[in-house]
Amino acid sequence: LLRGKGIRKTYLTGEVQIEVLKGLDFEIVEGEFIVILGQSGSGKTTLLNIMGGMSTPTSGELYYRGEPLHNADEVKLNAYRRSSVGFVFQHYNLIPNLTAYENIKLVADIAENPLSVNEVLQDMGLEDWAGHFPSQLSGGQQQRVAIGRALVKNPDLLLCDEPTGALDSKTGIQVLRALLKLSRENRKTIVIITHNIEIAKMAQRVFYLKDGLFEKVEVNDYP
Amino acid sequence: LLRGKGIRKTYLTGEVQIEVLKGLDFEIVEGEFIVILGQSGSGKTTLLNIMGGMSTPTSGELYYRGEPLHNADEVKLNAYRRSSVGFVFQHYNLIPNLTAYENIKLVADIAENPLSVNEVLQDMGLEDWAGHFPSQLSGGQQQRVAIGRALVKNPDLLLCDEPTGALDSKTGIQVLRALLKLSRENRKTIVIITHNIEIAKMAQRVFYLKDGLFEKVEVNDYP
Ligand SMILES: Nc1ncnc2c1ncn2[C@@H]1O[C@H](COP(=O)(O)OP(=O)(O)OP(=O)(O)O)[C@@H](O)[C@H]1O
Ligand SMILES: Nc1ncnc2c1ncn2[C@@H]1O[C@H](COP(=O)(O)OP(=O)(O)OP(=O)(O)O)[C@@H](O)[C@H]1O
Ligand SMILES: [Mg+2]
Ligand SMILES: [Mg+2]
Repeated sequence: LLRGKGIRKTYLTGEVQIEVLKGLDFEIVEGEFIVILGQSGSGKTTLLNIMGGMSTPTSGELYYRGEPLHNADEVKLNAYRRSSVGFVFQHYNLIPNLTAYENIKLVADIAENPLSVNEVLQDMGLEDWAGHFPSQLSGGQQQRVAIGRALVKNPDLLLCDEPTGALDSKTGIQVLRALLKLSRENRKTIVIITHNIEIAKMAQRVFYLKDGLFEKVEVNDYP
Repeated sequence: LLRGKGIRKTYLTGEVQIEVLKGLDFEIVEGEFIVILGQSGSGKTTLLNIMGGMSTPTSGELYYRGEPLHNADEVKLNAYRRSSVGFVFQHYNLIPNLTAYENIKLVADIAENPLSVNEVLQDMGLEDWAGHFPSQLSGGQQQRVAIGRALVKNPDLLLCDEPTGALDSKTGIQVLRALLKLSRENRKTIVIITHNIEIAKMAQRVFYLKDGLFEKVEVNDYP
């Protein structure tokens, strides 16, 4: 589904250049559940942003279903982001004057083939908080609204930047089950950044990012 | 240092009342390192906000060094928040047009007895990113700036709402060591909300919050 060759990313801060990604090669197959692990500052969000067309690599090639994204124009990138990718950010970006339900419905209304808003609220354990505004929700509840908003879009590729960081284990497992259900039943491809070893065990493959390169890739025999 | 008797908190949403805290009693001793555990939505942030004078209980009593806070006026609460309490929020609230260094220095400049900004940046492993703006920092780096901002104030009571949620284990341990150093060497009192069992093991006591009450309190033989 998504292929990267020699992906590099350099940031310029004042006069200092920092090369964060130093030549990543990867191929992610449709229906896969991938986890990316790495230390704070190792480049995970940078990589996820490139995968999701939110950012372009400094050099290297990126292909989605064989179509090049690395030199695509903004119209093509926008279409890719809007139609094919769901994104769960490290910051939730909920709309403060819409309720939990309305935050999710907003996305459903403009998606081509959305899931049911009520079903997503249930999968996220939020049916009792559907009428709450973001300021009336706990941190973990807000995070789950953000995840629900990405899920309801029913994207082919779901990119999640630490989707369970604000959640306790039990709630985190509930959320992950919803994501796995999506991946297995609907052949959706999911890439998750996490620090949680339990989540990593659920992945088919785990990419370890260190010093701008994939230090290793582990294949899990089962999940 | 901090004592609570029968702390209750009820939220009103539309016409629905939700009693989140149902009568909490606690006494936190100066120099203690406390961890609060509990499921998403169990009331941890609500409790921490009350402890920090950010919110008042619906009923119950709260004392800081014997002085009542539960019925204190805004002038007194403001003085308490400004002089005695450091807070690390679930959302970092960094000032976007100030660098990491400047975000921390801003607080040091108005604190009565601040720590060294450079020393705090080092304890947070951020000396190489001091000149970066928040938009140029990773999620975990932003979190550490927020922690540094609370630490530099050198408060008697440090309240941390999931301070290592966005951090990998190694970085999280580095940050926690800085907090423990503060607690042990300077007799600072620290209360941390976390989902991380490793952090809980470092505490002197762990409060388990469930259904608006402390289900149990564990005492760790060592740390
Ligand atoms: N301003 C508010 N108005 C109405 N309900 C609220 C408000 N703030 C919080 N709540 C509700 O109170 C409950 C407790 O919220 P709180 O933020 O204390 O939980 P928490 O334990 O910190 O959860 P998390 O681990 O997800 O951060 C939640 O169910 C939440 O929806
Ligand atoms: N816009 C930017 N300008 C300059 N440097 C940046 C920018 N964005 C990120 N960086 C730097 O690039 C490095 C990688 O950042 P990135 O956000 O990808 O890390 P991460 O692995 O997601 O970390 P975390 O686990 O803390 O979220 C960091 O050192 C960060 O400071
Ligand atoms: Mg990140
Ligand atoms: Mg909370």
